[in-house]
Parts: sequence; C-alpha cells; structure tokens
Amino acid sequence: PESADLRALAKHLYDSYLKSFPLTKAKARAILSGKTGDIAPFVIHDMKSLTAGEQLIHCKQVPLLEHRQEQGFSHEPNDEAELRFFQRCQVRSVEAVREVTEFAKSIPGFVNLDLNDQVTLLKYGVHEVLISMWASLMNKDGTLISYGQIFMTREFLKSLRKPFCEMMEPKFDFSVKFNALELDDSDMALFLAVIILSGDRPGLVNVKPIEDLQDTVLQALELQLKLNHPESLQLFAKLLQKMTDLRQIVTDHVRLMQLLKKTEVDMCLHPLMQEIIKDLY
Amino acid sequence: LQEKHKILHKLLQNGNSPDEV
Repeated sequence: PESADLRALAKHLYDSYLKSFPLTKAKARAILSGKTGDIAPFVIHDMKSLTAGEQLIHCKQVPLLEHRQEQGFSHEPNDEAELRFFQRCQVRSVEAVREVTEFAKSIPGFVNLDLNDQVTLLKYGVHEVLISMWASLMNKDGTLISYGQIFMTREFLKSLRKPFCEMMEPKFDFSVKFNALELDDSDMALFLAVIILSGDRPGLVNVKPIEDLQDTVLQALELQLKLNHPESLQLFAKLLQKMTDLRQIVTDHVRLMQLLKKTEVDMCLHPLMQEIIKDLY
Repeated sequence: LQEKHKILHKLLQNGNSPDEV
C-alpha cells in the first residue's frame, strides 16, 4: 500500500480507538502526573482506604452497581476484601472485552473474516490487548482503576493474601518496560490491531487473510513509528518483541485464573471470562 | 467454536452488553 493509504489506516484505527476506549493513555498520564486540573484520584493504600474507595465508587455508580447485583457479579459487603476487589476487576474486565470487541470490528476487513476465526482472534488476543492498555494506567508505584477515579498502590496489591498478591506484579514489571517505549494513543491503536490480527493463534481456519490484514497494519505501524518517533531507533523492532512478553504474561495470568476458579469456592467467574479462559493455554 | 463461545459470538454479531447475552 501507498504511504497515504497507510496513514489513512492509522487515522481510522486511532479514531475507532478513541471511540472504543473511554480512558485514553493521554488522559491517564495527565491524571498520574497531576496535570488534569481536576481533583486528584482517591488513593487506596490499605484496607481502610479500600473501604472508603469502595463507598466512593458505590455513591457514583449506584445504577450500574444495582444492575450488576441483579446479575450476581457485584461484590457483597461481607465478602473478603480480596474477593470484592477481584469481582470488581472482573466487572471492569468484562466491559473492557466488549470495548476491545468493538475496536476489533472496526479494523478494516476483520468482520469479513471467517466468524470462527474472529472468535479465536478475540479469545486469544483480548487479554494481550487489555494488559497492553493497562500499562497506560500504571506507573512503578501503582495503577489507576475505576476509569481513573482511583489510584491503587502497588504495595497494597502486594499485601493482599495469596494468590491475589501475585496477580499484579508481573503486569507492573511489564508496564515499566513497555511505558519506556513512550507510545502514544495513536501508536497504541495500531499495536492493538497487530495483536488482534495474529495469524498463529491455535485453531484458526483461514490464516492467509488474517496475515494479509496484519501485514498491512504492520506497515502502517512501522510508518507511524518512524514519523511519530523519528529519534527512537529500532522502536518498531522493540515493540514487536513486547508481543512475546505479552504472551507469557497472559499464559501465567490465565493459569492463575484457572487456579482461582478451582480453589476459591466463594469466587464467581463471569461466563464471558469462563468462555475466554477455557482451553486457552 | 461459536457454540462454545456464545457470548463472544453475540458480541461480534451485534455488540450487546456482555450481561445481556
């Protein structure tokens, strides 16, 4: 494709990224660096502030929570803190999967792929996309949650009981390295599309059209990085290497989820998450 | 595959909320 076509593709994917995902990296970095001019996020750093943070969110999101309670996926006040937190993460993750699906459907050619292959690409790609995007909300000390309203410290997450304390550390380690690449939202849009269009996912029926689509997006990404980061040598190659790290993180994450499903008798795993992690790795 | 992934399939087809499907 000509450069102009590749730039048009980059613009299209950036536009649909902005439509699909409510909290951009630009907004998140502004919140994290205190440059929004808004009120700073509420900080959760111990069990007391966790309870206060939950009340804050409850006050702001009553209609949503009531809906979730009807569905049986909201936390119960008497549940253990770790379980309440995990259930909240799940509710957000399920919503995030819907956002990623909408973004995937906006990738030119995606909806024309074999429907089974669309399912496979999402099943395998969605956690890699979510973890890449989550890095935008993190710094070395903690992570924004609840659409940027709350900052939860890394130390607090490490203080949770096993195995919950083990869930986030690998994501923090990844985020510190990934954020060093200094991608912006327009770069991220292309990178996420590349992840989704991975032709080596197990069980794909018709690989060729997926690889062709990915090839075009890869060319658009390479051009984008050259134009947007002219000083950053080998950024394209460095970014592609991150895809290997992502696969390992997701494999470990999914194994942990599968373990939680077996060992945490009080834990309720959302049917969508069950669908995704079943027979995944 | 679509049978085993009804919610993902529905999201792909019509974009319903995951809790509605």
